[in-house]
Amino acid sequence: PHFIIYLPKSQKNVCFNIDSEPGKILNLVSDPESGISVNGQLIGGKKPKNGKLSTYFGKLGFYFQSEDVKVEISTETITLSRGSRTSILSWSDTAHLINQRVRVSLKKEKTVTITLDKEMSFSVLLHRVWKKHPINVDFLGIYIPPTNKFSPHVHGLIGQFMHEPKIRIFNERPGKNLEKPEASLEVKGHTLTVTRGLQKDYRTDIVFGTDVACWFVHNSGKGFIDRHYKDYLVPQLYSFLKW
Amino acid sequence: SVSGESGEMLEDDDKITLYSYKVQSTITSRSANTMIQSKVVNNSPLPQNVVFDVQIPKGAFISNFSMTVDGTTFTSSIKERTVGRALYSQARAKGKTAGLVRSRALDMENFKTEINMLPGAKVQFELHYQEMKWRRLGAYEHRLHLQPGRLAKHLEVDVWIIEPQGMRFLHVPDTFEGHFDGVPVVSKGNQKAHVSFKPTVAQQRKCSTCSETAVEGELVVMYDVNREVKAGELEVFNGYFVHFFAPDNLDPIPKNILFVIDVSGSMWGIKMKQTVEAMKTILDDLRAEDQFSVVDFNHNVRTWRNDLVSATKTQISDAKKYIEKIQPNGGTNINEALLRAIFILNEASNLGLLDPNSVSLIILVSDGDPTVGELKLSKIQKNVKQNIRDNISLFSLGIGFDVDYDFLKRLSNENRGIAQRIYGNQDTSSQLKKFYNQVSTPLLRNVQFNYPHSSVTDVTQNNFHNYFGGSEIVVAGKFDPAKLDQIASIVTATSANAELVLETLAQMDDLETFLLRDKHADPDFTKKLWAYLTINQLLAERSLATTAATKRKITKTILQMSLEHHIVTPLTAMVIENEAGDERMLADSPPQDPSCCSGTLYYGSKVAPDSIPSWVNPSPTPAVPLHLKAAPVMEATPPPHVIRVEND
Repeated sequence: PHFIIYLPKSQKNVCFNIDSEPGKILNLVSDPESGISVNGQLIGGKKPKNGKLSTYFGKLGFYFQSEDVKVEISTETITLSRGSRTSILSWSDTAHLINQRVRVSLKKEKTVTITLDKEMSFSVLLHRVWKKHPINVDFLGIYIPPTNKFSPHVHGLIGQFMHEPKIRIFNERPGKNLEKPEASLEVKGHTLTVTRGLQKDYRTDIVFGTDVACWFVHNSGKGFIDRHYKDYLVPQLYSFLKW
Repeated sequence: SVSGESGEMLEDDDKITLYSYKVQSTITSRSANTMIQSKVVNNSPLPQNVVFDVQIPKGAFISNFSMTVDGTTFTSSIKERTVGRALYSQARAKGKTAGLVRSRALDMENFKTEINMLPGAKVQFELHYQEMKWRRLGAYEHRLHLQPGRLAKHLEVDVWIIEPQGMRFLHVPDTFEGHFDGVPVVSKGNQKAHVSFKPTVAQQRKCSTCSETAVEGELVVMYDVNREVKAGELEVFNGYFVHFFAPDNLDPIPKNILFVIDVSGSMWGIKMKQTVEAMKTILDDLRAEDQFSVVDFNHNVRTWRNDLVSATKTQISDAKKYIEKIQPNGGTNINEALLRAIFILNEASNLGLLDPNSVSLIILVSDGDPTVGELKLSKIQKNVKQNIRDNISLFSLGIGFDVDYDFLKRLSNENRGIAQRIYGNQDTSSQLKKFYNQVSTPLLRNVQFNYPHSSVTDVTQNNFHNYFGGSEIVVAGKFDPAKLDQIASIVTATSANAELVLETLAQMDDLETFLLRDKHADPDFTKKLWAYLTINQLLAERSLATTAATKRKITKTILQMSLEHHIVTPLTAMVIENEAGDERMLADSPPQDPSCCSGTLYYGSKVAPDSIPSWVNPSPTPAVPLHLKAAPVMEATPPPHVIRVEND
């Protein structure tokens, strides 16, 4: 999974990858105060490519504790559960599921948008691949706007950046590869070496994406994210971070 | 004489030979057309009466009949009934009769033609009828009644099924007690299937030395379509559209259910025994989140409990014991029984004891007319209508033929339910259970179908109180192909835990290529389904019409449609005449049997097809700002991860 964090005040994009294993669940947003958690479960490609198995988000879980609503989005179905009752839609439908404050809007074979009242929204994109591809598998992307109103203590791989950290990028210089400049990134008391690169935003073009230039933090975001990425592994799709 | 295989004789003692008996049935997206053809030869030196007697499903519409007698062809035309009768009386055919005879069978009626054949004469009969396949308990069932009456040199039954949605399963159960094991041949693809039944003469014999035919019964084909992928299917063709809606993957909505059981004296014996047996199974099937009670009535009304109770094991066990102890006797006070049931539900609702997301049902089981209390059926109907709340559905089961089924049907249709007649014999239990199973799993409430474009017209009933698992709601309509090349639909409903808004878009030519590729596919299927639904809904509306003027208006529309679509309905008759027009027969529909058979589980209502409920606000996807900082194009790091499906 490729993370792109847009920092509105600094007007900069910072990106990092999390390289974990299929089956693991990463916490993206943990906000016990608002009662919201967002987690993503990893799946692997059909087989390794160049000795490396790619991982993607195959399932995303949204928990809205105050509504007792859980939304699970996989590459096949979209499930809304409230208490013990469930409604399931498939990606072949265009539909809306409305449960009091939570609205799930599904656009056939494209996106699911979850809104909580009108204050918060989350978009999930479906990436369908050619079924017979020897390596690639269907996967999901998630987009969370920085305007979402979380509590001051929200955390998670994405949530921690809702309250924007101060950063300073300086000393831009040629990198080891002349075409990939490097720079120094000062954040959270660390000074990190970052590399200029391009990531993709697929919201307007699901196949080719739109290039997003960003400063890439190596080693699974070490120094940019709080603690280590393994601290963001959670046991279930609706878990909150314990620490 | 005409010989069979190995020179064996096929004639019966009366020297009549059945040369061929063919049944061909094509189902295109639940629209079924069936042709039955029989060729007979009279090998006797004497004239003989020959009967062409076929059973057709009640609710099917006969669309054509022809008969060729030694080169003279009789063809049919559809006329308004009085016109048909008048034509018939002008030129009654000699030695020939035809008619539609209502049978005591619950779901079939007989079409019978009898002619007097001269020695050596050859006759060919051919009948066509149309019907719609309704989904029940998770499958469509296509029944073909085979009754050649004697051994046939060529007996061929072919069923072609074409379902664009794709078939989830198809099978042909054994309905001949194993006699024809291995004879039906099934070939099934994803969207098409063919079932063939062609027993040889030897296979047709009841035993190796018998001359009677074992082909007497029903060939049944059961299938269902794929539903996992989409919740609904909108099919558009030739200026008509049909919308099939049967979502899976929904949790059941809790139900509040009141069983109102007739325990008058006439229920004594096998009827009560069977009812008790069915009720025990039904009670065991209740879910923990359901609430229920039992009201039994004769000239008095009793309740097992005065209120609804949760369907716990203890309560169910207690209710079963109560029912087992009932001894039928006395008269029948339907009015009080229903009012008591309605009162229990209303009280529970007033006290806030009902889950706001639950569904309320009353199931009335009765075998006779009221004999105590309010006797006037129209007054009972009025009392129920005045007291029942909008969120309660009333379903009625009439046991046997002594009950006024028409009354039960009106009562139920008026109160968001349906009625059904069942036999009062050793099958009562299974029929009762089967009926209950159709309503035991409510999955959606308040289902409304909207087609926002103004070019969409003549939409059939599009507003339904409930949707039950295992069934299917079908809505159809017309549109102007010159103004629209696609149909948009918005279906709104409430599930166990959410409001649902389902949007579907179907293109005009989505089906064209698919249908053109198969010679068996019926290109008129959308039109026929629309006509079938409309006529049946109009017939039901007609029986509920409160004024003569309304009734006349509906009658006129039904008649117009029946003539336009060339089908025999309760308002039309089939005139069968020779080329000269001097010999006629009349196949006149029996008086409308109210126990027949729109076939549907739903009696809905109509709302303007573009009137989307106010709470539906299909909001556009929120504009999430795209925070892209302009940057020089650089080689991406890490390695590119674009997945390009087209270039694979």
